[in-house]
Amino acid sequence: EISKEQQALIKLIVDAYKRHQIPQDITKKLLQEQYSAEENFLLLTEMATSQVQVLVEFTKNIPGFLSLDHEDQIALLKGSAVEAMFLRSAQVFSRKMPSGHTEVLEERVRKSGISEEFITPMFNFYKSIGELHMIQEEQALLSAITILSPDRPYVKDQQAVERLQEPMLDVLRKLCALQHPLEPQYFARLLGRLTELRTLNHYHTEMLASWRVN
Amino acid sequence: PASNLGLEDIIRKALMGNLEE
Repeated sequence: EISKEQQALIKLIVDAYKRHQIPQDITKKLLQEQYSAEENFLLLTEMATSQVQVLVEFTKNIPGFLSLDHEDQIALLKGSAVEAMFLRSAQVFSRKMPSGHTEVLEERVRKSGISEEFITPMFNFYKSIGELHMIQEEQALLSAITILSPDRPYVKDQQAVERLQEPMLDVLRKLCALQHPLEPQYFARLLGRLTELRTLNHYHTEMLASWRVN
Repeated sequence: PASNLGLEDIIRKALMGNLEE
């Protein structure tokens, strides 16, 4: 059973998740079919900047986050930015989109100059997120849990971060049990995606290096 | 580390300011 306090926490996180999204003027540009390789690169850069800003605005609403040491706040955001962005992108890709949009987006990524070696695990991850059919509450909580990982580099007070992450994990566990009663392993599968994100993070560092050379 | 400086700048600015501004 989810307590009243936990329900309030879920509402807070989900409202923040819905409120902070990539601006429409940027997402509209993504769906334009005519673009050059350079325009594509510039747009993906603009998207990345916007995604980071959205991530920070979402994170500010996580109860207790702004009470953490300021440099620990920076360390958590820096450390989780790539993973949080992949998770959010995967959730966007897994939603039902108007006809043709998925293909345009996928094509844009494939023609961006990013090597196939990286694109394959990325789209595999998007597919594995899609297969979970998460509800928005689960998506928002999983994002918050990703950001509140105490083991990010340079975090000084790991216990303070753990104290924020644990209630989120507890709420998510209960939500999964209630939403997916016939899938007792569902929560474990969600946590498994966090491990996949760590691998993607590692790929991302290598991908950036090769993209720069290209 | 150099590539992360851009990321850190964006994060610091966003943490201090308001996105709408």
